[in-house]
Amino acid sequence: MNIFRLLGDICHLVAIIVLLLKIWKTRSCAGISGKSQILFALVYTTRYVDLFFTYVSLYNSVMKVIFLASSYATLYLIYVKFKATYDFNHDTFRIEFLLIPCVILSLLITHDYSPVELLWTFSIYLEAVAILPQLFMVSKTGEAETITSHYLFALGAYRALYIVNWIYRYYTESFIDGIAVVAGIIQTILYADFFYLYITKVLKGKDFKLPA
Amino acid sequence: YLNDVPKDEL
Repeated sequence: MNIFRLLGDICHLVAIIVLLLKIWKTRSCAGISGKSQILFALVYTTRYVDLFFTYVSLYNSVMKVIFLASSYATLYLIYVKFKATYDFNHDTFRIEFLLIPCVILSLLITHDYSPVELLWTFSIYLEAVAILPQLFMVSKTGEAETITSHYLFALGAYRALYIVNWIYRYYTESFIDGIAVVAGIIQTILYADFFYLYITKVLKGKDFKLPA
Repeated sequence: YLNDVPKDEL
């Protein structure tokens, strides 16, 4: 564990809490892509099956449980409790276009053909693109609430910090996981446009609106 | 080169 990894995990946790609080406090999930949240729940479910097989540390297990529980709580809020506020008209990304390539890719490029390893690989590939329905929704409506943009920033920053953590680990431990690194870089690149607008607009107190 | 190491990242 190094500082970049810890900061990354904290950003990840903050993102999830911000999203849950936003929905809970405003009693609305307007502007939030339920489809991205379905994909994230699938990411955590497929990645953390090792919760039953391997013990790494208390920190590791607790965080996994938090990510799993919060992702299903988010789905519950969007699809059950505040379903009336769910903006399904703008949440039209076809997730099979992400799911099918991720299944195929995880069968082609994986460290090992064991069920747990394949699920892990699939989760890494899916996580890289899971935010696309949300970004698609933002681009469709042309705007995002400030709190939604904070959520997106924290979620993007988490994987960016993981990249720094991987560089650090490569030099200090000679540890490298090519699959996670390549997927993590792609994941971070997908947020690049958003980061730019967030820094130039939201941090200066303006609303997050896409240029017309 | 990794498979024998438990995955410690989230």
